[in-house]
Amino acid sequence: VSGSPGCASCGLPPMEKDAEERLMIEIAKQQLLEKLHLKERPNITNTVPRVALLTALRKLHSGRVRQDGTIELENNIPTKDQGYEIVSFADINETDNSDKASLSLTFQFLQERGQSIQVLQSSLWIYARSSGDPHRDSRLLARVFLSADGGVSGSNRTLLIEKMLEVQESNWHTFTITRTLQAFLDGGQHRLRLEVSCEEDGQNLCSLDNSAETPNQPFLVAQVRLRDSHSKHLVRKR
Amino acid sequence: SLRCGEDVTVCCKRDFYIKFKDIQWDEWIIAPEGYHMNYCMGQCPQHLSGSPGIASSFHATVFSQLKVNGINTATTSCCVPTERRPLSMVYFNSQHSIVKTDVPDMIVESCGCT
Repeated sequence: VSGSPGCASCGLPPMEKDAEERLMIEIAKQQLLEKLHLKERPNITNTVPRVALLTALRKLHSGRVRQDGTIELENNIPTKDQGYEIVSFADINETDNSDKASLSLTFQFLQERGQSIQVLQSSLWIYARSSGDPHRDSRLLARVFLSADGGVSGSNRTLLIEKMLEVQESNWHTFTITRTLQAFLDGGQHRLRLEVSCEEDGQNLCSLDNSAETPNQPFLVAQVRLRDSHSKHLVRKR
Repeated sequence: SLRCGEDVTVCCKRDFYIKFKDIQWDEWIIAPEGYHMNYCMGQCPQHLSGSPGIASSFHATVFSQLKVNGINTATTSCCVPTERRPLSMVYFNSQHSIVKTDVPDMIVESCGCT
């Protein structure tokens, strides 16, 4: 085969190297956005503290965190229809800590029109501190409530889960909220408000310590997949 | 399969790696650090059709039989990916949430002639 100049497949004249590189990068960008069902790249300004992010990823065994803080993903073999694992952090601005008895968390969701999401599994991850008193009962009753959007913390709420936690040591605890999240998404609402009460002698062992950079920020995990085949956009969670 | 080089015009795989930092996409893509957007290019003359990395399909089998029996066909053979792997990604899809997903068939591992 004679070595024809330029593109060996289509015979187009050779492009100037930089122009070719720029074209390839644009093609790669479009392909990635299309495969992720995104219209444009998300515009992220102030993100979740990296320390909280890395904690969540470690919990999900989503990958190993190298010394320099970069993340090395395990390559799972994708399910036949592309599934998603979403980690959503409570909007701390909305999380009022005023009520000492319970921790109020607000998760925001913006669902794209014309698509419906199937929640395969969803859990709320809460970090509970130890009571600190070795002589006390090391178990603690935790309750998770669903509260009406816009309702005042503590009023107009529905008990979702009650669970005894072992708080001999500070640790993470999970609460399954699959059905709650599915009902919430099916209802097309935007803000999911949960309250977590881990009260002991008037103090809430599940409250956030006030530092914004805490690695123990509560988060919600959901394995989801698109139900409709034609809808091209993933639920955008905020 | 062959890696494309300066003097290779037959079907080969061209490596093309984009570092997300170089295109300022590392602000919203947490992992990986980049993307191997490899692609196939090059000619598939008659004697190469159906190899290497045969695009295993009934079409290739029939095509080979025609070739073995010297039956010249007007069909052309194309340089296509014969092996691909998924791309696992973790990215911010908004201020307070991240998504982890495995996008199938995103990275071309090898090329071959149909």
